[in-house]
Amino acid sequence: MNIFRFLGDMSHILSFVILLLKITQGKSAAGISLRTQELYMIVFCSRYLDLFWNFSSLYNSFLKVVFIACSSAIVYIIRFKSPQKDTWNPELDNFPIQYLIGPCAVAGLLINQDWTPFEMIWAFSIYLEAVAILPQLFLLQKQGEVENLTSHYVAALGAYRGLYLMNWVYRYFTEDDYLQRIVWFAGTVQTGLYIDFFYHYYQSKRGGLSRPVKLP
Amino acid sequence: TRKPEKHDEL
Repeated sequence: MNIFRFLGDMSHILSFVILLLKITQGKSAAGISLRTQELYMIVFCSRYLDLFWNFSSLYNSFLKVVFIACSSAIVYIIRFKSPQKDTWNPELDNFPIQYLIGPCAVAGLLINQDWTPFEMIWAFSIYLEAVAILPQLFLLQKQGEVENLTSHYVAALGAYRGLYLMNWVYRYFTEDDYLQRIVWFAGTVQTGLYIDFFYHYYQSKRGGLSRPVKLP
Repeated sequence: TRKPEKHDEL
């Protein structure tokens, strides 16, 4: 464990806290992409199948359960619970996620670590996580302006994987047997997708006053 | 030599 990875996990947890607060206190899922939340639920449920046999630390196992529970709760609330379910707009949030899941599944089959069924599923989840934010970014693009809490949610989510990039660099130079090309590649793509958002987020938050984040 | 280790990250 290193500070980058720890801060990355804290940023990830923060993103869950912000989103759960927003949809439970704010009683609205407006501006939130259910498609992205469904993809994250698939990512965590597939990647953390090893919860039952790969016990690397209590910290890891605890957070795996937390991430599966939170992502599932978010999907449940937005899809089934009133009044949130009425604030979800399927016309706006209509990114064809099958075009993300399909290629990631093929990539997981072809490019993975050990050619075992779990490793194929694990690689699939890594590739899918890299592109899972796309429906959310498309939704924000359509709306043009980003609601304040939503902007903090997306920023925390982007920061989590950006901090993981630093964690991988740190581990590469401090551990002589560390190699994880799949997550290095996917994590770089994932963080890259946020660069445009981070630019507009920074512009809107600069100088302290919280002007709304505007995406062109 | 570097080798892919078992998944110890989230």
